Amino acid sequence: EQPIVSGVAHDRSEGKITVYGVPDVPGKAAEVFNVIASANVNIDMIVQNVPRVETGRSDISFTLPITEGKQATEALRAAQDEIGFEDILLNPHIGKLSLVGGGMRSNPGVSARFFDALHQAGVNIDMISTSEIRISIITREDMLDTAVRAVHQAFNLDADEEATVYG
Amino acid sequence: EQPIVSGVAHDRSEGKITVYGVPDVPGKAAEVFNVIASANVNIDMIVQNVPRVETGRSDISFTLPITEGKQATEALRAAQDEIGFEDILLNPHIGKLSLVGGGMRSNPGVSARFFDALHQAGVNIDMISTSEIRISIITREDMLDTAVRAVHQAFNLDADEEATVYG
Ligand SMILES: C[C@@H](O)[C@H](N)C(=O)O
Ligand SMILES: C[C@@H](O)[C@H](N)C(=O)O
Repeated sequence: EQPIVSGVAHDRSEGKITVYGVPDVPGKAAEVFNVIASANVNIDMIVQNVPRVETGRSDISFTLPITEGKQATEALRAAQDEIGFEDILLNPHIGKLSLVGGGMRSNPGVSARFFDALHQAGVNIDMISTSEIRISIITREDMLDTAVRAVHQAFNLDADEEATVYG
Repeated sequence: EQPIVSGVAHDRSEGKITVYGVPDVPGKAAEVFNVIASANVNIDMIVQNVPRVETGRSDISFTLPITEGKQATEALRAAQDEIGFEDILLNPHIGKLSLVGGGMRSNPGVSARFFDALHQAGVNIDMISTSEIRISIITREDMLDTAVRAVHQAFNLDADEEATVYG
């Protein structure tokens, strides 16, 4: 299947929360997101990688509107003993960039080109989350414009066109 | 925006590779996925969470067809010194489950309900990756059917309908 890269979307309106050291047992992700739901906080991207072998704990990160960062962090802090996580950190200075398209799953060359472009531009990648129709990364807010330009160039995209983002 | 949950997709044809302890400097994700692209391996979901504060290193996980697991692992092992990662692990016994819909970003109640359903069914969540149109998790392969039934029930979905998955 030929990949179709339709554009680049970027967002600097978000912050990131990382809940460190969540016990890797059923129900813990549920506890975290129940606290979030009860606080009426809107969440965008959730990322959890595999647990640390040495600790049996996982980190759960998510992005959200910067304006809701404090509220979400305080709600989770209040539930820290109950959930049993080790720490929580809020970083308001992030930028999110997504390469949007289709059929990207069967095209490792697309992600390689995307990550190469960011490397060449000196952009450090903090988080990665992908689907068949988009590759999303989180980087520092002050590197976002550099990253967007680099990816536009690498894929010969018109820098004035912003991708309509659905995924 | 009202969330629309259209269905559940599941996949047991994949394995998971985790590259542990990747140095958190620009270009490392590029190196990993260049090795993968050169090996002609197809990748589905990529997940990278924030670096470990103590080590300054990140773990990068991705899913791929089980049939390509060995090839991908060996290609990365051969590049271990160059990339500088600490370890690599292949787990062929995973199941992927996705809740598919729309407008899920502004609905923390949807993810809470999803994670609650998995908790009630005793399903442990190994990885999480979400977008506006889907919430995907990785669990053990032998828990996948249990997980699918639980999520169908929680969202009153017809267990015979499989979501058409685009995201
Ligand atoms: C860490 C967290 O995802 C846990 N494994 C759970 O299932 O809730
Ligand atoms: C860990 C890896 O993603 C690294 N931060 C990079 O930018 O390539």
